[in-house]
Amino acid sequence: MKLVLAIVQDEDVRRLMDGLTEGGFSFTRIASTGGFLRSGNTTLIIGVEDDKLDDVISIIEKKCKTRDRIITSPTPMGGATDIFLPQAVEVTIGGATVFVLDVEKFFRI
Amino acid sequence: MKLVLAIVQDEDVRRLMDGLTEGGFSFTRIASTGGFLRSGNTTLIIGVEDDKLDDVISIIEKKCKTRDRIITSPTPMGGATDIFLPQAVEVTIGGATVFVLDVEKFFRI
Amino acid sequence: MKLVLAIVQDEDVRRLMDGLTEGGFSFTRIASTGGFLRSGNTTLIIGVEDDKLDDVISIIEKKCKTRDRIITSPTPMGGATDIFLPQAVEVTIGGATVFVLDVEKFFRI
Ligand SMILES: Nc1ncnc2c1ncn2[C@@H]1O[C@@H]2COP(=O)(O)O[C@H]3[C@@H](O)[C@H](n4cnc5c(N)ncnc54)O[C@@H]3COP(=O)(O)O[C@H]2[C@H]1O
Ligand SMILES: Nc1ncnc2c1ncn2[C@@H]1O[C@@H]2COP(=O)(O)O[C@H]3[C@@H](O)[C@H](n4cnc5c(N)ncnc54)O[C@@H]3COP(=O)(O)O[C@H]2[C@H]1O
Ligand SMILES: Nc1ncnc2c1ncn2[C@@H]1O[C@@H]2COP(=O)(O)O[C@H]3[C@@H](O)[C@H](n4cnc5c(N)ncnc54)O[C@@H]3COP(=O)(O)O[C@H]2[C@H]1O
Repeated sequence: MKLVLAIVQDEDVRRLMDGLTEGGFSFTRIASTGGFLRSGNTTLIIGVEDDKLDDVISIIEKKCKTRDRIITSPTPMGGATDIFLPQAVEVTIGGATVFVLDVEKFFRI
Repeated sequence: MKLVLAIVQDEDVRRLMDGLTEGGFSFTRIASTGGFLRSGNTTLIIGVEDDKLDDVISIIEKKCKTRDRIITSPTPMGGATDIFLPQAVEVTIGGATVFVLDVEKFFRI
Repeated sequence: MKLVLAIVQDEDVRRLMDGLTEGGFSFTRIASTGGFLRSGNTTLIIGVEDDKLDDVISIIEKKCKTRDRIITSPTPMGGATDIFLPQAVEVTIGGATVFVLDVEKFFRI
């Protein structure tokens, strides 16, 4: 068994959860926050049999989209002043960040 | 050391946490949501020495109960209509879903 | 690739997140609760290349402080009475509790 940790954008979560349920996969949802943008995203825990791992990954690929987001990141004016001009910076957020871990034991109690 | 991820029903969490604390085990609690029922449950992270894993599993078995829950799942009326009749479906929710992972390194800083 | 799960005190999270971002590390933040004190703390998920693991651990060591906290834990008066006198107990909370797991596969979708 493998444990898939998938960090996805909130915009894609409902579509992804429906896709996983239709595919017969069980999973658990956890609210999380991105380290860089400091805005909300979602971490899914998906325990899956080894031979079905590729199916889960292809559902994630189908349902999660890459998006560009403009963030204003304060940039120092330079010189001695303390004034910060907001500079628009474009950041591309990937569809999903996915870690696959090996499960040593699995119990349904 | 092993890392136990235990997904349990909210009704059992207080009893389980008390049982783990009485047994001298440390753990961390995370609020989560079930993928199928889309209702709240709890994910516990329990780091435990290899030789104490069985003790943790038996505490989880003792404190977490299986429950039946009736959910109304909308069923299409069939034919061309868009009307959905709520149909009562009984779902059995297990006491706990438990993943055991191997810990490569552990630090108390 | 390694997956670092770091459970840290809320007081240190902002400083730690800034340190990780300055170091060029990506991570995800999850709100959590301590099993013993039952008060809020933070779990960070940090996926990091094998050769950079030590850098991440030393940032955690630099930014997270051990703290003492006085908790009042009810102590039975002894004897037949049900009266509980709050007794002040000093608990030392470590800077961080860190688990390092091996990542079998990593995808950026
Ligand atoms: N130092 C930096 N400089 C410039 N741009 C930066 C940057 N750090 C991150 N970004 C960009 O910002 C996007 C959002 O990152 P955030 O950390 O908020 O949200 C992240 C984070 O929650 C999670 N994540 C990504 N890599 C991770 C890792 N190695 N460990 C744990 N979580 C990770 O996945 C979310 C999406 O990541 P993704 O890479 O697709 O998209 C990232 C990336 O394109
Ligand atoms: N496609 C489906 N058709 C019919 N019935 C279905 C179904 N998927 C789930 N169920 C039933 O609904 C119960 C609640 O599932 P839920 O996903 O809300 O809540 C789940 C989920 O949060 C977690 N979980 C279970 N298996 C998991 C896995 N492989 N990976 C991650 N989390 C899992 O444990 C909770 C309890 O699971 P448990 O199996 O005891 O109980 C499940 C199961 O009996
Ligand atoms: N049975 C007991 N008797 C007396 N004192 C006790 C105790 N259990 C815990 N403590 C003390 O209370 C502090 C806070 O524990 P808490 O469980 O709230 O918050 C914990 C918990 O959320 C997490 N943690 C620690 N060990 C863990 C483990 N093995 N598995 C999962 N999470 C762990 O890290 C936080 C800080 O832990 P840390 O060890 O630095 O600090 C602990 C410890 O010094």
